[in-house]
Amino acid sequence: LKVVDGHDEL
Amino acid sequence: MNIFRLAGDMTHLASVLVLLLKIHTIKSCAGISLKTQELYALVFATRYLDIFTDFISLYNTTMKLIFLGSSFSIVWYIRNHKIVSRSYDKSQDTFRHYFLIIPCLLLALLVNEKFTFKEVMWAFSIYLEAVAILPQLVLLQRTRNIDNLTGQYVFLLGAYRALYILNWIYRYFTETHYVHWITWVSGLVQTLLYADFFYYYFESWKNNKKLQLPA
Repeated sequence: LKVVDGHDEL
Repeated sequence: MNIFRLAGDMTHLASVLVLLLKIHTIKSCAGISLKTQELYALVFATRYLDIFTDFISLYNTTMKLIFLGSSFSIVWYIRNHKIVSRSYDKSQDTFRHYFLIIPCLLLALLVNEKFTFKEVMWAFSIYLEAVAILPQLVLLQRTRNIDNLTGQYVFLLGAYRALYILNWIYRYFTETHYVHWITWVSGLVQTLLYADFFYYYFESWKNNKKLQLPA
C-alpha cells in the first residue's frame, strides 16, 4: 500500500 | 480536508441514504432511473481501481467502499429484488447508456493526466459522472408525480456537486500547486446540469407545491 497525493478526492 | 469537501461528501452520502431508504423501507424505486444508477456503479468501479493499491486515509477508503457497495446494491435491488423491481417502469427509462459511455471513453483516451490504464479509467469516471444524471433528469421530466424522496435524492446529489466547487475554490487559494482542470471543468458541467432542476425545486418549495418539471 502506498500513500499518494494524486487523486485525494472522492 | 476542508469544511466544503466534508459537507459535499456528507451530502453525497445523504443522497445515497435517501435512495436506500426509499428502496429498503418503502420497497419502491418509482421515479428512479436504473440507467443512472448503473452509470454510477460504473463510475465508482472505474474510479476506485486504486482502492487496494494506494492509501490516502481511512476516511477515503471507507467512503470508497460505501459508494461502491451502495451503488452496486442499488442496481441489484432495482433489477432483481422481487418487490422493488416491480415499481421500476422500464418503458419510461429509455436513455441509452452507450450514448454517454462511448464519448466519455473517447474523451478520456484523449484528455487524461497520464496515458496509463488507471489514469484513463479515472478520467473516464470523472467525465461519466458529469453526465450520469441525464437519464434521471429525463425520467423526472416524464414523471407527473415526483415523490418527495426522489426530489430530495436529486437535490442532494446536486448540492454535493455545488459544495465540491466551493471546495476547489477553497483549495485553490489555500494550497500551492492545486490545479485540476479535468475535475474542475467536468464538475462545473455536472453542476450546471442541475440548474434547471434546482430552479423548479426551489419554486415548488417556496410555493409549497408538489415538484413537477415542465415537459
